[in-house]
Amino acid sequence: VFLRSLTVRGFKSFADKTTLEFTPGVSVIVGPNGSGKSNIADAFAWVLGEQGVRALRGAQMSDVIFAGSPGRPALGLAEVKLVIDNSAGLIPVPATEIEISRAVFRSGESEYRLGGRPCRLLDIQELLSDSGLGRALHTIVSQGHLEDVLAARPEERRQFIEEAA
Amino acid sequence: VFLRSLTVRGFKSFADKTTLEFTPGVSVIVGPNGSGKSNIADAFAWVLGEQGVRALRGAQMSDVIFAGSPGRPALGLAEVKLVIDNSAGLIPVPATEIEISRAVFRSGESEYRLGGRPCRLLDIQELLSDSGLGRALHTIVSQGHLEDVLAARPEERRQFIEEAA
Amino acid sequence: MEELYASAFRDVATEFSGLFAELFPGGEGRLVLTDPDDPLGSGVDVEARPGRKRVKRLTLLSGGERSLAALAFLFAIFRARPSPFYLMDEVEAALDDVNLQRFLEVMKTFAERSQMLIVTHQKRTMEMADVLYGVSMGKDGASKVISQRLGAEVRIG
Amino acid sequence: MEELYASAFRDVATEFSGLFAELFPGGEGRLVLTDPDDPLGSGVDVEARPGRKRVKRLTLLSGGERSLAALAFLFAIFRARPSPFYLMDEVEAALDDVNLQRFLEVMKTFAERSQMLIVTHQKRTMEMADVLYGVSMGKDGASKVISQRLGAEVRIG
Ligand SMILES: Nc1ncnc2c1ncn2[C@@H]1O[C@H](COP(=O)(O)OP(=O)(O)OP(=O)(O)O)[C@@H](O)[C@H]1O
Ligand SMILES: Nc1ncnc2c1ncn2[C@@H]1O[C@H](COP(=O)(O)OP(=O)(O)OP(=O)(O)O)[C@@H](O)[C@H]1O
Ligand SMILES: [Mg+2]
Ligand SMILES: [Mg+2]
Repeated sequence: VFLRSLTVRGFKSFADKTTLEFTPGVSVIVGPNGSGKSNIADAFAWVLGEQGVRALRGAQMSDVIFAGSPGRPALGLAEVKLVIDNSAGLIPVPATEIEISRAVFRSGESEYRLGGRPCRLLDIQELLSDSGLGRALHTIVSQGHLEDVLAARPEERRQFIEEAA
Repeated sequence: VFLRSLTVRGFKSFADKTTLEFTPGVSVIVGPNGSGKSNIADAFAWVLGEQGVRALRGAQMSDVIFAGSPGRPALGLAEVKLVIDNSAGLIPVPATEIEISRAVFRSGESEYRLGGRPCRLLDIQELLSDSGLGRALHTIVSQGHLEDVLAARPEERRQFIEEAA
Repeated sequence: MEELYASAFRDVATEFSGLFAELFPGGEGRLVLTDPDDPLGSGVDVEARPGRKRVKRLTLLSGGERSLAALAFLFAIFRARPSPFYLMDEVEAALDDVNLQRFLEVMKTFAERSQMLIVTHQKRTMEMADVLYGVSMGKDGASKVISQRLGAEVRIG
Repeated sequence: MEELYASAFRDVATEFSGLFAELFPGGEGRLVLTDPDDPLGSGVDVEARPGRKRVKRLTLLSGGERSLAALAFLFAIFRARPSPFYLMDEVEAALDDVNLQRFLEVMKTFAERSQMLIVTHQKRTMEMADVLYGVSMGKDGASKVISQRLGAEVRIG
């Protein structure tokens, strides 16, 4: 199992549809301050089900929608699509490729899709649960949050291990 | 007014008496992780009156006393001495050099000295108040605390400006 | 479920001690249950003693030492219960050259089995890349992904 | 006392807008009283809009942009009410090369009037030094200050 591609559109600073194709190895993202690197990391956490607006550095969920700039109008929708390679058949679905996506409208309504068809977040989480994908607490380390595990109370630290168990 | 020298003894990782001589210009401190650079910054904040143990990264005030190492025994006293150049006469004292020091014993008792004679912290703060030294909130930026001013509540931000007023 | 967590904790704790010794030569790190009588309900304490030191209090660690101790904890979970994918955003910013090297060596062991996505400003971390993405902010205030270079080109030195 | 604070706030706010434009070309920064009717009791809000962007919410700023906005606030106080001495411990760790350069240029203006003590791992920041202190941890677990080189030797390039 590995991630084939991530497509963002209207998500945070990505006004235009942008696709990153991945290889199974090591991908490194570089660029100036404020260019959008951590926004890509946020897109991963978001499409895998992140519900906390603070974890996405906003105050309400619509903060993830492109807010406009002096050169461009604000958009009404943010959408992220993740394509997962399943040629090894680790995820119990007959497909060699699985597509999950999430969209949010200015109204705050979120919509998840699996293979293009609307579904609940729970459906995605159940599908991915045996593959190890989607356990974001210890597999996605956001900028400035590395030391959360040290600063956490002992009961909270347990959760990092519980999630991986 | 500028700082002539800082002498630390038994303060945090500085078991041996160590003196740093300063020039009025730019002094840069470099060294590996864990070597003692931020402990020097803590020594400045402490001798100028820092009371908060958390700001000194400890749990009680005796945490600033050298706790020993596999090669050396723990000490019973931490002491920091700061020598301030007053050849411009900015500080209302007849001396061209002012020496302030602070010591703490394992019992937790702190002792301040001005020119070698015991005094209260208040005496030091009053003496330095017109010179601009000792206003640590905005003149000493500790590691990892640069963004405190952004994360602070609006009333707390005011204190940064009040201190400098 | 209980057994699942208990065995995960044991494996992570074992890996943590090993990784801590790798990242802090001469040091000693341990994961300890706050309430050993109730392993399933108990919290987890971290003991971290860098080499040549006696101090174990986490708050007295330096900036770089804290980063390294946190990495040892996460890496211990990665080793004990591997995932297919990891994403790390500027986790090595506080490390000096020697610790950066130790960090990269451990990261390379994970890259053999899992897909890694790394955001960084450090040149030496960039050298790990099979694919490099350059992100930039356009004049119109929208982000663009401007380049994608494959392995052979990127391996520097 | 009231007049002292009110005039300090005005001066710091003016300096902040100027410094923000210096550190964020094309951007706009403002210090705003949360309760303009009660200037003495009011809190201080920070508005920070990087160049080419419309977003003003502080939490949406990037890691480097947050560092730079915080530096603009502190530098505004330094300019409005100078002190004889400043100490800064690894404040530029999150900055990219372009912003590091802007930061150093502003720091140099402060070094002309005040004594500076800077802790850093960045080579370009080290070049500002008149005196360089090397700190190391001895085999006995105690810190040592191992060297002190004066200006002429240190100025690199
Ligand atoms: N909803 C949004 N609409 C438009 N722009 C946004 C939105 N949310 C965030 N941004 C912009 O994205 C930028 C931050 O991007 P990001 O945090 O990804 O930067 P980065 O590349 O990680 O930089 P650094 O190296 O400093 O960490 C901010 O300048 C912010 O204005
Ligand atoms: N009371 C004490 N006795 C002995 N050692 C101490 C004491 N307090 C702190 N230390 C040691 O000092 C070290 C931290 O030093 P410091 O924070 O100054 O490092 P640093 O040079 O700033 O490193 P970095 O570059 O990682 O920020 C820790 O390893 C800690 O064990
Ligand atoms: Mg970032
Ligand atoms: Mg430090």
